Amino acid sequence: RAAAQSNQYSRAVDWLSRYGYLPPPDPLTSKLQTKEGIEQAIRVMQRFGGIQETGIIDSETLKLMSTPRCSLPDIVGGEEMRRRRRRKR
Amino acid sequence: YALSGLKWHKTDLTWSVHSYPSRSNVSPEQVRTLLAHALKAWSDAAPLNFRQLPGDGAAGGDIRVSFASLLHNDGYPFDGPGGTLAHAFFPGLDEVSGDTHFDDHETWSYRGGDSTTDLFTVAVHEFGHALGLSHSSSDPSIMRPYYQGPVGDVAQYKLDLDDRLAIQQLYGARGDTRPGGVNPDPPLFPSPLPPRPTRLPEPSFNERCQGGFDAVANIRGEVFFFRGAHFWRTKRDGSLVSLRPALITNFWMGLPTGTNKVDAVYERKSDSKIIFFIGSQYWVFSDTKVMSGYPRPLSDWRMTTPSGAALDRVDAAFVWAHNGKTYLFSGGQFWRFDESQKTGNQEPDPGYPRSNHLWTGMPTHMDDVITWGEGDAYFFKDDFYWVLKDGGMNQEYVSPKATGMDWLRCPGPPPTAAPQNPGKPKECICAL
Repeated sequence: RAAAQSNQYSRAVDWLSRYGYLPPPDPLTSKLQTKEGIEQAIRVMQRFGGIQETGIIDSETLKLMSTPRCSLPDIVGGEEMRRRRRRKR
Repeated sequence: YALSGLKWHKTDLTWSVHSYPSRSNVSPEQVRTLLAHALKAWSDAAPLNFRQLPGDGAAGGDIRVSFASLLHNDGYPFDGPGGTLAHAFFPGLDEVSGDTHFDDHETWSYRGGDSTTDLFTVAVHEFGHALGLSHSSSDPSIMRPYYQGPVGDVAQYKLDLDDRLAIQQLYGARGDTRPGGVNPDPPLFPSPLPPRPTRLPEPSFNERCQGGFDAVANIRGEVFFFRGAHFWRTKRDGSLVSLRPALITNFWMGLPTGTNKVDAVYERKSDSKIIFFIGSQYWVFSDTKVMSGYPRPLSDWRMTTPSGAALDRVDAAFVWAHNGKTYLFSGGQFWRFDESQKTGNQEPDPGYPRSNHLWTGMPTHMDDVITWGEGDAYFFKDDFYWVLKDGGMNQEYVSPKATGMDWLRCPGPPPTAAPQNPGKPKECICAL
C-alpha cells in the first residue's frame, strides 16, 4: 500500500507539472517542489476541474487525473504571472 | 474563458486533412464532414470563414489536421489509448501554428458508445486552441480540458456562452459592425525577465558519468545524485534538470560553507522533511532551508553496535515504500526505524542492527539506497545499481545495471568486466 501511495504521489506530481499546475524544474533557478507548493497546485487543479478543494490526492482527484483529456496545459505562463504579482505586491 | 494571447490576423482561414484514423470505423468522408461542422461551430459565433483545401496530404493551409500516434515529430508525443486524446497549436507565424493532431490510438467515432471517443466533440475543442483559446474552467464550456462524452448532434450544436464570449473577444461577433473584436490584439503575456548570468559550477560536463556517488536520494519524486560539493537532479520522466551539476550549498541552504561531501540523504515520510547525514552530524531541512537547532549529533538516533560503540557516520538511508519504515546503513549493518509518529529523538526497532548480508544480491557497502518506481529498492554502488523488487529481501540473482546510462543520460559503459555479484561472488555476470 505504501509503495502504491509513493508511486501515486510521484505520478501526480508529474501530472501537475505536465499540465502547468507546478512550475517545471528550471536549470537556472533549480527550485525544489515544496510540500506546500504541491498542495497548492492540487487545490488549483481541483478548483479548475470543479471538484472539492482538499489539497490532497483523494479518489476524486485521481479520477480526474485519469480522465482522458487534451494534452495542452491548463495553466499557461503561471510561474511568470506569480512572480510578477509578488513583485508588484 | 482564457485566451492564449495569440490570434489569426485574418478571418478567411484554410484547412486540410493530412491523414485519417486507422483504427476507427469513421470513413475519410465522415471525418471531413465532422471537422467541417466543428469549424462551423466557431464560425457561427464569430466572423470567420473556413475553406477546405482540395487534395489530402499535399495540401497546406492554416489548420492542418492529422491523426498520429506516439512520437510524431512535434515534441508532444501521444500516449496510446486513453490519456491524452489530441492537441493543437495556437495561431501564429510558425510552421506548426494551427496544426491539429488527434491520437490515432483512440477509437474515434461519431456519437458512439462509451468505449469510443467522439471526434466531433474533440475537434470543436481542438479547433478552439487552433483559433487562440486556452483551457477554460467554466462549466459548461467545450474548452474544459477533460473529455466528457459526445456533445450531441452536429447540426444542432451551438457553443456555450463562455466559448462564444471567448471567440468574440478575439474576432468579434458575426454581424458586428466592428470587425476584429472588442480588443483586436489580445493582451499578451508579460515579457520574461532578461536572463541573469549564472556562474557555472566547476566540474566538467561529463563528470556525472563517472559514478561513485556519495549519496542518492528520492526527494519529492525526483532523484538527486550527490558527489563532492555538487549534485545532479533527474525528473520522474528520466530527463536531467541540467547536464551541469549544481553546488550543494547554493541549493540546500544552511549546510556549512565548504561542504564537499554528504554521506546520505532521504525524505522523511511522516512530514516530508529532508535529512542530510554528514560525518557524525545530521541536518533536517524544511524544503531547501535547514531548520533551526541543526546540526545535531548522530547519537540522537541511538544506533549502537553490539560492542556498544557509537557510530561516526551513516553510509546510506532510505524509506522503503514496501513497509514505510526508515533504514539507516553504516559499517555493513543496518538499523530500522518507525518514523510514522515521532519526529524527535529516534529509537531503532528492536532486534537491530542486522547485517547488510540479509539484503541478498545487493552490495553490502552501498553508496546509497532509494525507493523508486513501483516501490522497488534501488541500491547504488560505484557505477552500478541493483533493483530489489518490492518487498523481497532474498532474491535469487539481481543483475547490476549502469547508473550513468539509465539515470544520467550517459553513453553506455565500455565493454569491461562487470562488478562481481556482491551476493554470490563465484557466479559469472553476463549482464553487460
